[in-house]
Amino acid sequence: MGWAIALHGGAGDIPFSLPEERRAPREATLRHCLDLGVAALRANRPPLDVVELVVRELENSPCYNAGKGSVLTTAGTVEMEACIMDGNTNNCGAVSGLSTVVNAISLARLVMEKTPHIYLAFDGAEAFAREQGVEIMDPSHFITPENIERLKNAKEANRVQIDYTQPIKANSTNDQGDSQIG
Amino acid sequence: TVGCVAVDNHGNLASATSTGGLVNKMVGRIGDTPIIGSGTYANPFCAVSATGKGESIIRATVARDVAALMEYKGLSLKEAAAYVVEKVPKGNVGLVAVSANGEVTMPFNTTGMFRACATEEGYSEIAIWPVD
Repeated sequence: MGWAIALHGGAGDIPFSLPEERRAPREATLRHCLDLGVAALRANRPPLDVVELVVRELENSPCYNAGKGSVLTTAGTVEMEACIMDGNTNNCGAVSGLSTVVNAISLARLVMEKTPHIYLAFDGAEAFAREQGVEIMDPSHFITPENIERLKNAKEANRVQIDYTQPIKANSTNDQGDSQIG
Repeated sequence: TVGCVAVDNHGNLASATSTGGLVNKMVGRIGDTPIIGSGTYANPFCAVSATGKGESIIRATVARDVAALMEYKGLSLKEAAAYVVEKVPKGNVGLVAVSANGEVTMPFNTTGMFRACATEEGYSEIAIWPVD
């Protein structure tokens, strides 16, 4: 038995031709976050602290679709979600519909540790964030030019798309009637 | 979506996932990430964080199913995760998971998944596409 850590930055139809200028910063972020997590485990930090630490770092990177760089709703807004769970106790906390909280994962942990509930959403979650004094920012902080462009492309293609999947033209028949997937 | 799972050398496990959801999603849409047992789960057997199309991950209760296959059927982490990912429609899911004894697995049925892992034994991997 020994420590182990794994992390992800999303899955989808990531093109094999992904340009170097888009691939390199994402790989660098993965490496940085992995190093951070490994150092924390080597320092005997509890796994719950380690996963929160790593996910906060991923949220703070605009390379990935959480926190800064969150993808946009059809209205051009951000609605962020997060969840954390402790394997020993089965304690867990989750949040949805956040538009101003910088690190949703830390608010999820506060839901787990400071409330009798496991899931808060939208206005209630935002109010809880203010009550707990977590860092908040104007919603514009989370919106990147790249994601404005992605939303524009998705709307033109009339599609909802998962991470990194390229929009398919609206007249494509290769969707088996399910327009929910890009 | 981003996520992380970890186990220390005492077998303590934890999982965390965070997301902005889907591009062009409807306002008010809830995905798999915050739903316990769908995109995120941890128990004394394993910790799992999933990514992909939330609606498919919720239908398949992906994260909890991995843990359940280990707990009820005695599968290894790799076997359980591979079985669950295979059952979800192709192109819809990826996950990272660790077990209490330090196993790591990162299967996906999409074209790629941004992922990384490390173990105390010295194994380390950073990858996007399938590695043969």
